[in-house]
Amino acid sequence: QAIASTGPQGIEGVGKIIAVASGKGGVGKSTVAANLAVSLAKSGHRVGLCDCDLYGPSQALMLGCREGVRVEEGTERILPAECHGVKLMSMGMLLGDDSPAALRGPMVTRFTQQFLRQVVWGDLDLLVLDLPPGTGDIQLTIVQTVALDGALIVTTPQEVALVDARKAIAMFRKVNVTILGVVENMSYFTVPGSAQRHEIFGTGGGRREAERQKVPLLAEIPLDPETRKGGDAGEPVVLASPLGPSGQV
Amino acid sequence: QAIASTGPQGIEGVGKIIAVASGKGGVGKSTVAANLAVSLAKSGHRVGLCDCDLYGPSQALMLGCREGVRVEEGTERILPAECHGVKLMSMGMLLGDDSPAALRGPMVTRFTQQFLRQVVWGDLDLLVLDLPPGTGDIQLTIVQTVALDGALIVTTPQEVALVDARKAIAMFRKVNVTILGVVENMSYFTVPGSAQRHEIFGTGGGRREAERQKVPLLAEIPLDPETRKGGDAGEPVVLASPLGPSGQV
Ligand SMILES: Nc1ncnc2c1ncn2[C@@H]1O[C@H](COP(=O)(O)OP(=O)(O)O)[C@@H](O)[C@H]1O
Ligand SMILES: Nc1ncnc2c1ncn2[C@@H]1O[C@H](COP(=O)(O)OP(=O)(O)O)[C@@H](O)[C@H]1O
Repeated sequence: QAIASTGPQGIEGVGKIIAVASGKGGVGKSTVAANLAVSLAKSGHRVGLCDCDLYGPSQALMLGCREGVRVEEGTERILPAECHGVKLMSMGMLLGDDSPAALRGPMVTRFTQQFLRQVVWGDLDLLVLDLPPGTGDIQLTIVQTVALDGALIVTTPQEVALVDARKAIAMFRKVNVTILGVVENMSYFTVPGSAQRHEIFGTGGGRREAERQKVPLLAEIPLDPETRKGGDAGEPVVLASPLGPSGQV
Repeated sequence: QAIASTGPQGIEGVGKIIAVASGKGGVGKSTVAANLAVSLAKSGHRVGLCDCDLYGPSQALMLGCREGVRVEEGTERILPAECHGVKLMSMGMLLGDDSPAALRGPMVTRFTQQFLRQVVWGDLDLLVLDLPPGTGDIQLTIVQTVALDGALIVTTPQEVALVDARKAIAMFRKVNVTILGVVENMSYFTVPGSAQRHEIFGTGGGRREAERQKVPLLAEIPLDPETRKGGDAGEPVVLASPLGPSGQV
């Protein structure tokens, strides 16, 4: 059924909806979204996670979720999976892992609207939307379909990532979405057993950008092989960083 | 003018056209594309580089190109810029750096066709297309508009990047584009002055995937702060890796 465009709306039963975005790919946005969702669920919140990256969904892998989603008989309602106490919906669960989603704009727009409207999230305190890179159909459909309570911007310290983070911030501000803060990821690498920090991707970029945008810098997360292992193994290494997820909500 | 869809064609005056793709963002695809183009130009080839990432163009920054592109009076022909001996066309040159390209599918399709058809590349031995992450409108338009001589797949060692690399490979194979090989980037980090390798993003993923796909593994490029500095400063650190770009062409 065509979704009447009545402007962004809330989702029934869902308290708050936040987007985790970066503009640039590969900065750790999905890792931050997964760890945020899991750590909030661990501290008792009812949390959902919607992997909106239709082209490269990674949340099913990152949460180690082998169960699929189910479509309720006779209705168009989609029942999300659940892992680590988080309700999860991802394109990866609808397509096989290796088949590419070779989809053009109008099709991804329909899928995105379906994810947001037809999934039975139940009662949630928070729904986290993990956004793909860029500012195209998926992002525009999201800001036009749901009323976001805020957006978390993930970046790495270098200029090439900050340029894209600024674009994501500008896009959200254009539609009056509050920027909750900036999370800088891959800030430095410490060799195990030594105190020396190696700033492979530079330093201070996240802090400067947060000041420039007048939003809080929520965390500077080091490069840590355990974080990457957790992502590949489906066991999110809950970020022990000063991100203090509960502070988010 | 509408571009008649007569199937993928070559570009006048251009010898070979290769795509550099990854599926996943942030794995170093633009860095590899920039360094490949510059090192081929240095060894005397006539090379062009087209930044097809309309949402997050970074080639103008990576090549330190301050000059813009110019549109020829009275025609729709676009004259590319030139830096480090490479002819460059990028969306970043048409838009200001901080304004997001909030564009839906049909619009990016038109822009992509314009880049490929209306830019006056002149006589080139090789045109390198730097593709955005995903398998959406831009990628589909490229494979439907130009006859690609091959695609270079860039990945990092971990599974979450390999899943997306496989999708990109599957998309190319569906339209009979030859996969030239796999480049694994960020393979390890060596602390300056020590011999110890830290495999922050895992190890061997690129090699296993190349074997699985029956294509050559062209390089394993270490994480190196100089590579990142070069990218932010517009001075591509020409990859001293066994990539041996000339071997490519
Ligand atoms: N702080 C970190 N330390 C080590 N690896 C990380 C860190 N953050 C992310 N990664 C790894 O980097 C890769 C990219 O992260 P991902 O969350 O997929 O980025 P994005 O969603 O921005 O594309 C993943 O393999 C992930 O495990
Ligand atoms: N081997 C490397 N060592 C250190 N930094 C790298 C390396 N390869 C890429 N980078 C840096 O990583 C970031 C992402 O690379 P980029 O080429 O933009 O990736 P993509 O095009 O896949 O999004 C850039 O800041 C770049 O300078």
